[in-house]
Amino acid sequence: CKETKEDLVINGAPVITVSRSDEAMQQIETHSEAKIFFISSGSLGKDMVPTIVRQYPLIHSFYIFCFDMATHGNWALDYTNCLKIFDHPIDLLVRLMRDISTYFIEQGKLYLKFNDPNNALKYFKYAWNLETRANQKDKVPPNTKSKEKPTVQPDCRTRLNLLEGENGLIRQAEKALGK
Amino acid sequence: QDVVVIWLDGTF
Repeated sequence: CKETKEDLVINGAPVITVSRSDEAMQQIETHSEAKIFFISSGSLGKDMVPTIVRQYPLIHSFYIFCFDMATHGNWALDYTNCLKIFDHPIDLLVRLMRDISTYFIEQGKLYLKFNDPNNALKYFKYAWNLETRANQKDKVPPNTKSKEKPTVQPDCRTRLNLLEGENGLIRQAEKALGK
Repeated sequence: QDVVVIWLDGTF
């Protein structure tokens, strides 16, 4: 977890850790202009998610971690469009990194479009780093895929293929910068 | 628009 937090921070996604619900709400208010990825346990999320959605209907992506997914299936059903539920922390972190990377790629494309290749390149590189780290993490046992027979996840190449190569997004931004 | 991860701990 600590390692993932560092990865996220280095790659443009500050992590704010809070220990109480009211502190979390305060942070959400402070960062109401930002794209927020919210992580909590199932029991805390059960109260927090509806409150946050009511106050800030537009913002969010929720990542809920719980040991027993069935217990939280019911309330979570109302939020399937913005909430993902996990019973293994590595799965959650890998998914979070990939979702942030997806968001960065969209941002980078906007910067390219509006003629700011410098920022575009920054976001594409963040995205590349996050994808690479997510693939590494996904291979670290134990994962939930199978406890008896650990499987090695193949690399997820979907977004790496967009970013890499002579016509990839990173190269496009570099060319726009005259590199 | 910036990105922020808010981590309500006690999670893991």
